[in-house]
Amino acid sequence: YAFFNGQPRWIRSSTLTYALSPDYTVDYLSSSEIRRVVRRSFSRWSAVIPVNFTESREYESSDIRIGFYRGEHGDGEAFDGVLGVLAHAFSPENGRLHLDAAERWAVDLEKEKSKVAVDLESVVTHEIGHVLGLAHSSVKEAVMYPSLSPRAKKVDLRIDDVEGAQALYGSNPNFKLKSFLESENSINTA
Amino acid sequence: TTSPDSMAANFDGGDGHNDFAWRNFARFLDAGKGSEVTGMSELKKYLNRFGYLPSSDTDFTDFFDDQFVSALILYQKRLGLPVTGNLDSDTISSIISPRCGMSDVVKINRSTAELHSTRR
Repeated sequence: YAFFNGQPRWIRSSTLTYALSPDYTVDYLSSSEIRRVVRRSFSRWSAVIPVNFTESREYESSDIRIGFYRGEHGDGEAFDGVLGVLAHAFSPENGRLHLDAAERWAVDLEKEKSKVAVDLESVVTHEIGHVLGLAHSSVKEAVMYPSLSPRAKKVDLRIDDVEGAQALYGSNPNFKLKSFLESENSINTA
Repeated sequence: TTSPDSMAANFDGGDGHNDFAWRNFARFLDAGKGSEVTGMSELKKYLNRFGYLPSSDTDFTDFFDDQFVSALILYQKRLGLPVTGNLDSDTISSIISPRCGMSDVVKINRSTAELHSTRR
């Protein structure tokens, strides 16, 4: 795992609010589908660190603001159309998480048949890692590895991700390293 | 070994999505040091964008030069690829894979070396 320069992290609160942009979205996924995926993505991180994430309806005032943007969208990091760059986010305590609206985002890869479909939950989980202060990992299996193939799903945090997040925030008191490692071993075996 | 054509095909969605520029990098497979290949500067821009070539450089040539080899080696090390310094199939496959837009080269916790800063 790696951090951004200066190891920035959220210090203002142990509860962070997040919201989906009401304007910058994709029309082929319902709001409830997207919200469900995003909620699951945040829960993966909150299971390992003592940080809670709460959805807010107040987009502008939320700590973390998520939207689907196309091409040049005002932050100097233009998106490039289908595939290529899928998303980007900003380090703490900026809170912006941007997804490329040109991708064919999937919430269920069994239903979404496009060969260029990108699993939304995998990418959102990765980008939340950036929002929390993690940079890219060299560990291929880690959520924080920078690339993701079309139609691939990688949502389960690996020990590299967990150690990185816990180095920044400490461990969630309910997190059990032993059972986590057993679970990871079973994934590796599979 | 994946051939350039089959790698490119991986990213031809077959549903009208053909605007993925990086898949053209597959044509650089096995290009070697000292060679000059038209369009190699685009690959250098890619490595520059993700932190592997100095951000102060913007006028890249099509030469496969020493600086490019160093950038490739750094890329291969950072992404857990076989370190060859060449544009082998593993490296090309990685480069053309869809990815996060954040830079890869930032301070690494396991190293005392501060490699590069990121603006985010």
